[in-house]
Amino acid sequence: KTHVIAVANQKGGVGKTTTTVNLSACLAERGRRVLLIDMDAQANATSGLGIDKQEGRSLYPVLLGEADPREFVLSTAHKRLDLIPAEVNLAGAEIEVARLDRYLHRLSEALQPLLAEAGYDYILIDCPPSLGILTMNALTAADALLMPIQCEYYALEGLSVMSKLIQQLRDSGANPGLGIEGIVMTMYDMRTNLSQQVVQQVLQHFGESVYETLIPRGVRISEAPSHGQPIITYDPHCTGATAYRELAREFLARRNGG
Amino acid sequence: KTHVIAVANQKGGVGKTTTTVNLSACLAERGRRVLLIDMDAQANATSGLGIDKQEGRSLYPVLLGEADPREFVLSTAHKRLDLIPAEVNLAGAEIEVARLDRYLHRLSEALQPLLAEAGYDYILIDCPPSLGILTMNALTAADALLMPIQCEYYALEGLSVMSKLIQQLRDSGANPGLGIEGIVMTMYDMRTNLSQQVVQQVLQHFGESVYETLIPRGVRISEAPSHGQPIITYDPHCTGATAYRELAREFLARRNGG
Ligand SMILES: Nc1ncnc2c1ncn2[C@@H]1O[C@H](COP(=O)(O)OP(=O)(O)OP(=O)(O)O)[C@@H](O)[C@H]1O
Ligand SMILES: Nc1ncnc2c1ncn2[C@@H]1O[C@H](COP(=O)(O)OP(=O)(O)OP(=O)(O)O)[C@@H](O)[C@H]1O
Ligand SMILES: [Mg+2]
Ligand SMILES: [Mg+2]
Repeated sequence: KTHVIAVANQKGGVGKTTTTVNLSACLAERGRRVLLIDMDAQANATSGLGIDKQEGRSLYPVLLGEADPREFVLSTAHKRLDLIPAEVNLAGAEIEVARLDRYLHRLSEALQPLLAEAGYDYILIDCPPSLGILTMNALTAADALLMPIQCEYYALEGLSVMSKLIQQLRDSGANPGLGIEGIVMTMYDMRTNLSQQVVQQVLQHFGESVYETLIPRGVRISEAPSHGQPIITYDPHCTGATAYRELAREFLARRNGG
Repeated sequence: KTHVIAVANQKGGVGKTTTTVNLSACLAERGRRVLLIDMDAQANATSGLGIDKQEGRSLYPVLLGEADPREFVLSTAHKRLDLIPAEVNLAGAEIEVARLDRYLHRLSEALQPLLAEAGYDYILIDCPPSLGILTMNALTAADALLMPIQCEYYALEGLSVMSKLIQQLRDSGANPGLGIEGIVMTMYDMRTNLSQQVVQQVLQHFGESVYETLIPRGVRISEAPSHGQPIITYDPHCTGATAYRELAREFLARRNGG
């Protein structure tokens, strides 16, 4: 079975793309077959994996029902890690898809042939910083939400919004099986009280769902995308690479090695 | 005359809210009368100024033409600094406003009575991390765009999108007078090459529009919102407070002291 995970948080700059790219790379390194779907018109995950953005090469026509997602799958420099890229025009899909029937289910329906082939163990979807049509499609298609939370005060403010939304998608029947895969604390700075306070508050709010692995703030992580590489390729032995490998280990352990 | 400035960048977490709150406070400190409009459903600027979010207290009814913006103006703890707050339901305005006539001009038309009174020298609008209806309304109502750019690689990717958008709003007649107020480099870390490389690239792209004042990364800036205070109140003599005071000085100097 292919597991579909949406990486989402409407707060901006919390590490969604960084987590999607690096967790995907670490899962592939551990032998899992991974497809990363870039669902953000900023296309940061696309460039973070060293792939050029090309006009028309995104899920846009797939969401309109005019193309099969398999036509857009690209291989990357990393074994077992494929990508469906994005580009700036994907933003236009929000308005067009909103007018279609079952506009929340466009992605989940489009992915069916790909899921039937079971060519991947995991599909990770990088979402934009909003709760618009693209993120809603990802959450409707997903088995679970992986939510990065930055160790900053403003990042705490939106937590209940995501919880309510997951509940609504379950209760409305849009995605009855949607669960929380886990909460990843990012840009943790052990030198500041703020980081520790935020972690404590998130643990109180989400308890068990919070991964024990904390991703530390580190300049090597933020340098890697400028080389189009995940951290385990750019600087395999830095603290950031170790942390994301550790996250992948914990992610799999929680799924009984899945 | 009241100058309306939209603080926008579709990239998330680049310091839009932090810049709107702190620049507003510094302009008020220098004797200007400032209204901060929180146009983001996350309502970070609202809590950053220590104001409680209340259901129904946002621009939502104003954008639908059902209320006057002056009904939503609150005073803050700071002399000469008022706020129109936001709350989570503001996100729903995107879909409802999209169906209305002149849906891009709802804010610019609604602000007319407030602008006619000229009770403020500046109106600063904090925008969400997207180019949806709320941000488009802010850009259509604004005289100019103030764009914070984080000193990070991913932040470089979206620059041309904003430039094209400004051009489109001018050319289409939606806002012929829209200009670029300035580009603020945020979270600058002088210890890293990455920060310096990003600043160089932005200077090549935007030249003169880039403020000389660089806002350094500092934990005190990110702690201040948890106390509901701008940095000049929370820690008046830290490097972050000095940098935002310097930015306010440069902002006014470029406007010939305006
Ligand atoms: N652990 C880390 N240490 C240092 N920098 C980091 C770390 N994680 C992410 N970053 C940097 O912080 C910035 C924000 O991260 P990223 O772009 O992944 O967030 P996002 O949630 O995807 O943003 P958006 O909301 O715009 O999609 C990026 O420039 C990234 O390189
Ligand atoms: N100069 C700085 N030094 C340290 N931290 C900062 C600085 N500027 C902003 N921050 C912190 O970085 C995070 C992102 O900043 P902020 O929320 O202002 O960005 P934003 O662009 O408004 O985000 P969004 O896209 O979600 O609206 C916040 O937690 C903020 O406290
Ligand atoms: Mg991202
Ligand atoms: Mg903000």
